[in-house]
Amino acid sequence: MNLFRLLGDMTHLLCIVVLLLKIRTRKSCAGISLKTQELYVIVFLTRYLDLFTMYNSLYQIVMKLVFVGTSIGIVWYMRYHKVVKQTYSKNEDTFRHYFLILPCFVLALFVHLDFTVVEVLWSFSLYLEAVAILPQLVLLQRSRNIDTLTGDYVFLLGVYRVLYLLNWVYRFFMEIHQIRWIPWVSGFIQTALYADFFYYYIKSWKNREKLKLPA
Amino acid sequence: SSTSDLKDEL
Repeated sequence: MNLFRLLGDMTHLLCIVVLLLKIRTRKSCAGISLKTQELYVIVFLTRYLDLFTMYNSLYQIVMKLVFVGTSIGIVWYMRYHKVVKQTYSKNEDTFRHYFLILPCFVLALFVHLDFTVVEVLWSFSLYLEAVAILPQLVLLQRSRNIDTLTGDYVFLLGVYRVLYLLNWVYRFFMEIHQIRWIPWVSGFIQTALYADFFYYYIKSWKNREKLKLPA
Repeated sequence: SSTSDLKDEL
């Protein structure tokens, strides 16, 4: 494993810690999109089917279980926790998931490595992960007040994707020497979606102002 | 192989 990949995974873990910190200590999920969090549950469940079918390193098993477990936990908090669920920005979180799920599934039916359940769902999970942040970005745009932890959470998610891109560049030259269209294109699109957010996040940080996205 | 398909990634 190269340094970019390791840093990417650690940043992804940090994202989850930041979000759980907000939920558990502040008892708030204000500004967090339940739609995006539910999409992540679907992404992890469909991608990690191989937990049961092929050999994984201990690192992979632990990380996969952490991602599945925490994503379900976060959705549980947002939907059912007595206090937390009342802070959910329900009226602003209006993006319809199935507008994302359905096209990604159809795309996976046509674009995959092998026409098997595991391969189609693997492709589906990559396509869905690429666009899963959209409901969150829309919610941020509608929020008057973006608190620091929410801004940091989305920023770190973007950083994790940038590190994965660097990891692929490294792996292409050092290990693989082959083109991997499905993860690369979806990963690139996923990262590009953060460009606008990055711009405003860094600007607000430089000017020491509160983060606000133009509507 | 699974590695070349980047299946070893998360």
